[in-house]
Amino acid sequence: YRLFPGEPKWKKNTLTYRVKKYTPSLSHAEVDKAVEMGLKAWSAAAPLNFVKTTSGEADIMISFENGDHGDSYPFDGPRGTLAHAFAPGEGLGGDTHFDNAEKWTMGMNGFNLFTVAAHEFGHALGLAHSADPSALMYPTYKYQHPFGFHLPKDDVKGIQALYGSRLTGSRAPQVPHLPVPKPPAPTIPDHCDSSFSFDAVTMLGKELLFFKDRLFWRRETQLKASVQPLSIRGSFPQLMSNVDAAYEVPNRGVAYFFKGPHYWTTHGFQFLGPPRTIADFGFPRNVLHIDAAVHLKDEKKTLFFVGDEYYSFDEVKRKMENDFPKSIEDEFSGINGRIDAAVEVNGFIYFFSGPKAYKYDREKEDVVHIVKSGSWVGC
Amino acid sequence: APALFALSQTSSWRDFYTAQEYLDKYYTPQEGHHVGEITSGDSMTKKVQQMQAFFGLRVTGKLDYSTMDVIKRPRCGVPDIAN
Repeated sequence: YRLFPGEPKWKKNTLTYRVKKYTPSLSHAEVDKAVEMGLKAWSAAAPLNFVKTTSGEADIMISFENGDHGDSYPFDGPRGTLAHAFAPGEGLGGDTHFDNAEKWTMGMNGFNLFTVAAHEFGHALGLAHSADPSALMYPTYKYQHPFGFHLPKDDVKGIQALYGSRLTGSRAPQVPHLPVPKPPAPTIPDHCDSSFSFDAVTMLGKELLFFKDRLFWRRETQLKASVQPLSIRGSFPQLMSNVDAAYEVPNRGVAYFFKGPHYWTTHGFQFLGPPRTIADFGFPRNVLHIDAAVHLKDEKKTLFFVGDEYYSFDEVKRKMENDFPKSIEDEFSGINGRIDAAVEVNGFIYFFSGPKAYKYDREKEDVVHIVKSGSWVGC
Repeated sequence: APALFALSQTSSWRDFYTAQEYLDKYYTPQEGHHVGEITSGDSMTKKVQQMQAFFGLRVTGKLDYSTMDVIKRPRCGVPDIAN
């Protein structure tokens, strides 16, 4: 890592930031999310806090600019220079500008805003470019996956040289031989608790998987004995925790796992490539994450549940069907409220909403049975 | 003419100007150059070497293929040599 000449740094630990101008290629919410995650990458490694403001001056003013925008560093249109930021200081100090001519995205296509924002905020906090190709502060663009992102070692050393480490809060750099604290073992939620709910449920081969926080349960469709929870990190390291939705397409032997605006494809427990953006499925731009998904084997269609609406995706044509979204309540009588998870077993759809699991009979077009969600894992 | 040393057999004049713009932007201390000052050719070669050293490329001073490949990648607008 390298610092700027004179090692400029902020003399305070709590900094304000404000997005002054947005880009048309992303919604305000998406820009805000990417900026927030970009700043969090640094506050996770150093005693820094960032407070969002919506008016007046802030330490870090963020804007999307075109061409020559008055700071003697004109942008150059698509590609080339993507963004720049100024070292800590008054006025322009800390300010971060993105080239509005770029295709900013939340996924892997175009230029991922989180990736570039996290890099530029390194400059805004006092880091210059690093010659370490694995560093976030390396000058050329390389996609970084926002979820579960951790600063590479080189950048941690750099930011801690300026602000100390978050654990000690002192300027002294962290002594590398300190044992790295292992993440605490996941607390096991009480699946018999009356308020217990799942994050996601899916078939995978001959098994059913139930996800909750950092854990998941796997069981045969015929429940023989009580099942023990496993750590998601142990089997699905890329997923880490808090899966939003999951489903399997058995005749293709692939499964999909959703988290925020991204999804992963697996063959069994084997990941097939890096995460992609859910925009691949053809959701409208305002859909940033999905609540639940269920694959209907005979129809070869997948239903996606978002809020109080649902979409239908044709797995053969790999296309979202027209005339969607539709209201969940209108189409599935007896199912109301947010859907946490859904799965098709033996031709019935099981909807998990909060502590209840509803067995829905499509022929009768009605709920025919209701149980506690936790009963699926032996409660 | 001395600047031609930086031009390797395989690069084109377009590459040369692209590289020159890149090096002016990212490897020229701002206070070092004023409008109208003529840069000596060997300073171009020196900058190429600086950039190759920074990116861990073979330091040849020439705009060879791997150097041009890095020059053409999308990147951050902050100069690599701090000023």
